[in-house]
Amino acid sequence: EKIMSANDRVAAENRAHLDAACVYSLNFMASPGAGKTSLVERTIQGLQDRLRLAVINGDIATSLDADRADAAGAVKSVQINTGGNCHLDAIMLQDAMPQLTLGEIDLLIVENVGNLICPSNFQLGTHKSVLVASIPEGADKPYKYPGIYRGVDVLVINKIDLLPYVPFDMDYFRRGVEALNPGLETFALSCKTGEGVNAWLDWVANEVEAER
Amino acid sequence: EKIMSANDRVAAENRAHLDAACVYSLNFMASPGAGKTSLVERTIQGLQDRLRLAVINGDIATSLDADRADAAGAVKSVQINTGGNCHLDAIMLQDAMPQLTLGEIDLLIVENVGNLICPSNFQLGTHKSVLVASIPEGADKPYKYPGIYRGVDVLVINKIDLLPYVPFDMDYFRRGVEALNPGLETFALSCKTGEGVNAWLDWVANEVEAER
Ligand SMILES: Nc1nc2c(ncn2[C@@H]2O[C@H](COP(=O)(O)OP(=O)(O)OP(=O)(O)O)[C@@H](O)[C@H]2O)c(=O)[nH]1
Ligand SMILES: Nc1nc2c(ncn2[C@@H]2O[C@H](COP(=O)(O)OP(=O)(O)OP(=O)(O)O)[C@@H](O)[C@H]2O)c(=O)[nH]1
Ligand SMILES: [Mg+2]
Ligand SMILES: [Mg+2]
Repeated sequence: EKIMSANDRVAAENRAHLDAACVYSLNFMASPGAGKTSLVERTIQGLQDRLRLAVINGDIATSLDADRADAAGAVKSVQINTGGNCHLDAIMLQDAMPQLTLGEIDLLIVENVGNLICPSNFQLGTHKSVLVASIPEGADKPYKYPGIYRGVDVLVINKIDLLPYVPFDMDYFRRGVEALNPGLETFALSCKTGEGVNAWLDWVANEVEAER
Repeated sequence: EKIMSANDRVAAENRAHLDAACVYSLNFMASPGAGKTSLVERTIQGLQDRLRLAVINGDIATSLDADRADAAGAVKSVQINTGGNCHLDAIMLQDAMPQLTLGEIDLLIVENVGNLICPSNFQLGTHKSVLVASIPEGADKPYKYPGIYRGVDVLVINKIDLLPYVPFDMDYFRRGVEALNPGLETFALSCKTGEGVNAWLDWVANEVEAER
């Protein structure tokens, strides 16, 4: 309990810091390879003429994802290497934020470590958390990994272009989500083909606008 | 350090227990939805006329995977619900084993919690560990999640039927694996179409035979 409260205290500090600078922030969580970075890329490419986007990426190793955000047009990307830690926490985010000039940013996306369990136990202080599910993972994940589905603000169902090739019962999936998180804002899309991405971009732009 | 050695001590006890009963065992690890249970199903269906197979499954919630093993023809399946723990450890396995009659089993498959990070830090006492990678996750996982790739005995690349639909550079993937775990025994297959599954079944049968 004590450990959690130290994390939450720092998360609140992060949030106050972001709000003071008028920066809206999202925490992207998902299992490995669900498409977090692909969604970051689509979001940057789709909004960079309206918003100044920065990315902080958490990974065990490499800067591959931060480099992809740079290549997609982020004004700044920061790589946190956790060295083995299976999730980001508020303190890691606090330590990374000085590498950003918040006055030059409208939207900060934090891409968490690929893990469908632990990241949801650590608030970072971002405005909303986004879970990226993907079709190839299977439709039973809300039932088998309920914690992360229960706690998020937005759900993106990625890789819908693969629906013809993977057994995926969308009704069963949505019933599982509804039981855990009724009325959860949900976007079904494909980062590969672009299908459904515009509705997601509109939602993000509206969120940033509303926070101003 | 102390915590680890308690786990390793119990892992050694588990192994001695399995060896005394002539039961060969495998620890299946992978990210969520990579196809661990699908591989369990294919292994049971492919070997049940030669071997008596049992399964112990670790999950946060539900008995969905143990039920699938039953339906596929396992002589026995046991479900461990970790209640939030993101990996199995040797003590959980030790506590579950009394539910099996080892004298009636040739092969025990332990399906770990879906997580590409923590499970590889906890030896269970099984004879070999199997990492199930999958094509939709992307080819960069060995570089980004090196710990689990470094520590396993066998690699299964599942969902090769999806290669035409997901950008996946197989050479880049295999170079990453080779750098971490040179000469790693690797099977490329599809649990959905059955392609490549026979080579895997032969390897499993040979392993069980060799241990006798
Ligand atoms: N078919 C298809 N493939 C996709 C889609 N989105 C992403 N991918 C592929 O999925 C793989 C993983 O995508 P990433 O964006 O790297 O996933 P991630 O969640 O950021 O992965 P980690 O950060 O390593 O956990 C890559 O090969 C992508 O090309 C999609 O909509 N459809
Ligand atoms: N296209 C395709 N889909 C597959 C293949 N193998 C498994 N799947 C699908 O992938 C999804 C997940 O498979 P599972 O076997 O449940 O994966 P898992 O690793 O056991 O998942 P968890 O235990 O929940 O972490 C399901 O929808 C399967 O039908 C394959 O070879 N090709
Ligand atoms: Mg990524
Ligand atoms: Mg499974």
